[in-house]
Amino acid sequence: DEAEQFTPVLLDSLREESLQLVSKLKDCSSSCAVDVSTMWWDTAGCRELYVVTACENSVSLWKPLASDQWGKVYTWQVGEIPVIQIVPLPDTSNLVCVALGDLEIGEIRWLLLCSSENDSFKQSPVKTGNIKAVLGLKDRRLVSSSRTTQEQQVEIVSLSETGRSKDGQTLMSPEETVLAFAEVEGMRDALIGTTAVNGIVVWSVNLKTGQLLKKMHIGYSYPASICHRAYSDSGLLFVVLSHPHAKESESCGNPAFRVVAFNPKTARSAGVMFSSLPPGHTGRQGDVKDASAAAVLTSGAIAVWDLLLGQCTALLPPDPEGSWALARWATTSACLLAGQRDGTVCLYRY
Amino acid sequence: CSESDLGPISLNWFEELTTEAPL
Repeated sequence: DEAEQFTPVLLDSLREESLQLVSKLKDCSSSCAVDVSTMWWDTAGCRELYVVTACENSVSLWKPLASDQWGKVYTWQVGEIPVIQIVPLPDTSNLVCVALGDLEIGEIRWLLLCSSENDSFKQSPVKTGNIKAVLGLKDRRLVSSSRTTQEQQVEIVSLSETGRSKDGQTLMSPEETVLAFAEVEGMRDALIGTTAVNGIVVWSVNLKTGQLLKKMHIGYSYPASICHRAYSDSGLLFVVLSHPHAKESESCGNPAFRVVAFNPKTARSAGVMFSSLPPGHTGRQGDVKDASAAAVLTSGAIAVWDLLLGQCTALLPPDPEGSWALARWATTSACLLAGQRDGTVCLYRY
Repeated sequence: CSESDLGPISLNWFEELTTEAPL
């Protein structure tokens, strides 16, 4: 019962106990931080976790140094079109993508360090158009939805080790605009998306088909929901959703994240767990990794939830030097990247 | 969630949907 699982949290008890500041990373040349992410970087047979930061017109790569310090390795200048977001590619080394555009994404570009070619840094477009959603997939693939005046195209592009795009695969498009994608964990050929009219769509994305298998409805209380994570268990499809435009209700408070179980055979669904915003807080830009969710609130604080408990487990108040603007999980949920607009990024152990 | 809420559940839902006619 979702209503019963909503328990107002005691903000004073949350604070920072479960988040420990590990290190701070400051890009002095950055005027406005747009996004932050982590990625694996292989050099001389050694794999390390690097940090990627983006401001409007450049993307920087940071390597770990001794004593929790970070050193900038390289900055890619991306030109006139502003960076909107970093698009990490899970389980891929030395390659990251960025989405560029003004109000919406107009181009996706890969950025690469070729250590075999005298540490040369490269960049090149992967896709251009009116792109509504993009997600990096396993095995160096990228899925995106884009719109022309007549139709929507949903496409998976494979990238080679040198970043160049290989054959693309067109997926069967639903009529509704796809706003977000999520891989179904443990099922290499299953992909889901959320649509502008509260739908969940399921595709089979093996090499032969891009078949649209099922359309299911999320519910009218949660317009334009965003899928963050999906996994299949006991014949049900569990989806972690955030609800940026949901209205506050007395029974459920202000919904931030929900775990919903869908039966793909019948398209019926049931709410499993419900995570609310702390009382008095609004607005959120969220990120999910494993069973952890984080979001920046309009107050300038960052809230962290345990999605299995449905509880807010940590609240980072606005830093004395400025409000938080970005919250992203590293490739593991044990590390939270918290960013400020001036380019400062703090790494917290969770 | 109970099966009565969600209807009959299949552990092989993905394979079964893949072999059915596409939408």
